[in-house]
Amino acid sequence: TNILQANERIAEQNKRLFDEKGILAINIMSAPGAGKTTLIEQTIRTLKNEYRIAVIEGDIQSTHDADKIAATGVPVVQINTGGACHLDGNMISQTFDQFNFDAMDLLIIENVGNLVCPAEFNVGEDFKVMLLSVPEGDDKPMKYPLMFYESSALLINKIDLLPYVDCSIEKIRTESWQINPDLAIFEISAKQGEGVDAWLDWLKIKINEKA
Amino acid sequence: TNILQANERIAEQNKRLFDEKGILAINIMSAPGAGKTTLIEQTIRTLKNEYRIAVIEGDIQSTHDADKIAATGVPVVQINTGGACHLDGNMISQTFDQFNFDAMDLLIIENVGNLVCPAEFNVGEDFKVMLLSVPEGDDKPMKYPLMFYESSALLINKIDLLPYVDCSIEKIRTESWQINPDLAIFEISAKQGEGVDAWLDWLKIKINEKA
Ligand SMILES: Nc1nc2c(ncn2[C@@H]2O[C@H](COP(=O)(O)OP(=O)(O)OP(=O)(O)O)[C@@H](O)[C@H]2O)c(=O)[nH]1
Ligand SMILES: Nc1nc2c(ncn2[C@@H]2O[C@H](COP(=O)(O)OP(=O)(O)OP(=O)(O)O)[C@@H](O)[C@H]2O)c(=O)[nH]1
Ligand SMILES: [Mg+2]
Ligand SMILES: [Mg+2]
Repeated sequence: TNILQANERIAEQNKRLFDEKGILAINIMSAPGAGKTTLIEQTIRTLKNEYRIAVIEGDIQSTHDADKIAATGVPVVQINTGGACHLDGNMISQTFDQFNFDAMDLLIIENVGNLVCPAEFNVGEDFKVMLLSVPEGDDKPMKYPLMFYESSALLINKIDLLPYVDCSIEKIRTESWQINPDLAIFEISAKQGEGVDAWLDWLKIKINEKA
Repeated sequence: TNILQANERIAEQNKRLFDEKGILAINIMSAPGAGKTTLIEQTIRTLKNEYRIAVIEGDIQSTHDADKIAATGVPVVQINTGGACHLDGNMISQTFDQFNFDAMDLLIIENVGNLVCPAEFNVGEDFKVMLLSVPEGDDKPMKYPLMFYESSALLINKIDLLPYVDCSIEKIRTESWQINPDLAIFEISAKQGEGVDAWLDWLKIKINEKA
């Protein structure tokens, strides 16, 4: 559609800027409440002494998530879409005057909580990362396939809740790889820290490749 | 926009049909995995000897949910949107030749798992019902306000998980009522059955009013 083509042009401009500056940009997506902000907080706390990190927060309304990120001390800009259920390239480019890209290694974009539409829009990121939390159930790859297809990494979050929910990690892995054999899959508890190290090691490799 | 106006006309036609036949139609929405299908299964098992129930299932792809509902013995039709993140009036009307509306009291429509777009589309329902599950967190009313505003009932689901998650029911209630003072709020565990009776009593009143 024309919307996606127009968006693609802006996204490519965004990406060119990130490439010139050697900044890795990642686009984090999930259903509402799967743990995106919690993961970003954990990632910043561990990596902020090694890398210069900034965050763009995307929500329909409120500054709740940006406030949490601001408390970590890194630069953060909150986008309120006012109704749109996903971020697009133009919204991202509108925040650029609020950042110093010469002092940045990693730009984390937290998309609007939605397991459908964000996967259709390139915002200029190097790659997409998605979270799936165990309380949501293990049938999501087959029911919401696009995001699993478009992402480079899947973090299965809230594994501390496994004893209390019906969720087969095995089923999620198998069905996700049926959709996208190249998907890197991590099992984590963003809140308690379990498994987060493996995610951080993977992310550091990507940041260093881009620098 | 033209899309919403065109949809509104079809939705009104749908509603006129339901009204003529004395059928209560409800549109159930939530984020992915909040427990819509589980709630519908519980509702059918308890009410199917008292009322004639049918279900329309909406998903991007798969028949997973319709298969679960078929096991209860009531008529069910699965809509696969092929990508659209919400159901609309036209999709619903396309299923009508597969039902006998003269032998129906309650039509339950399960929308696509998405806390944003489904709230914008009327499909001909008498009212919207939404679920919010406690693992998603207690900040959702302020971050995704439209669905709380458009719904007549909010079911706070998976309360059996409260001991293991950070979630204040009090905060959800207060902030939901700030957005929509008329919202009927139920605290339930769709899986274990806790609190479901109050929801069923409320629903039975609505079905009897429409008959
Ligand atoms: N038990 C458990 N809870 C978690 C974990 N990670 C996040 N949470 C909780 O899940 C809820 C939502 O977490 P967020 O990080 O706000 O989720 P989000 O994906 O950013 O939510 P939105 O931005 O609204 O889409 C909060 O109550 C968190 O405390 C985890 O690993 N385990
Ligand atoms: N602990 C607990 N789990 C529940 C409850 N209700 C549903 N679940 C679980 O939550 C997961 C998702 O439930 P579903 O009923 O499929 O959710 P849904 O909203 O229909 O999901 P989608 O149709 O994919 O959007 C499943 O693993 C259910 O067993 C509950 O009250 N408590
Ligand atoms: Mg968040
Ligand atoms: Mg379902």
